[in-house]
Amino acid sequence: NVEPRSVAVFPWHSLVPFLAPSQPD
Amino acid sequence: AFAHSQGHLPSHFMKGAIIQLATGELKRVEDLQTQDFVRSAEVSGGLKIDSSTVVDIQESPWQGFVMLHFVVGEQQSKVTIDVRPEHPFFVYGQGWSSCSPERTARLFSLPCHKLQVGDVCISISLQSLN
Repeated sequence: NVEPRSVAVFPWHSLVPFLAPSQPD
Repeated sequence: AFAHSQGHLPSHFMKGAIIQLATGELKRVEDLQTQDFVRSAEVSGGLKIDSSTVVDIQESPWQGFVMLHFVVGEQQSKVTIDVRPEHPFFVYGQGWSSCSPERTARLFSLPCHKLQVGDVCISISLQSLN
């Protein structure tokens, strides 16, 4: 017996870091 | 349901988590490939994929974290982030990698390689407006 469960769906971009380069001085 | 014993863990890294690509396709997190990210960025307006090379891995002043130094994108900009050692990064041509594959396996059940200096990770940034 497998209980029903809600399945979350995550967007692809939540898996990769947002690396915004800081502005050069 | 996903394990909730570690409340701070982002559940999208749990093995079996369903990920929606920008194309609408659904994949399990452990099945993602480099091309999935590249294609998703291509069809996403405003986002671009950057190559972020790990240049140094140090202890963080924050207990329980590691400090990762990257050079990012064509500009080779330096970016430093503090992450938990189990945090997975997607390395080009290699797949999920973390500073502590053992912890990643234990906490997320996600198979990982060891993240090392020289690895090129996928990151995103905003596409510059022309």
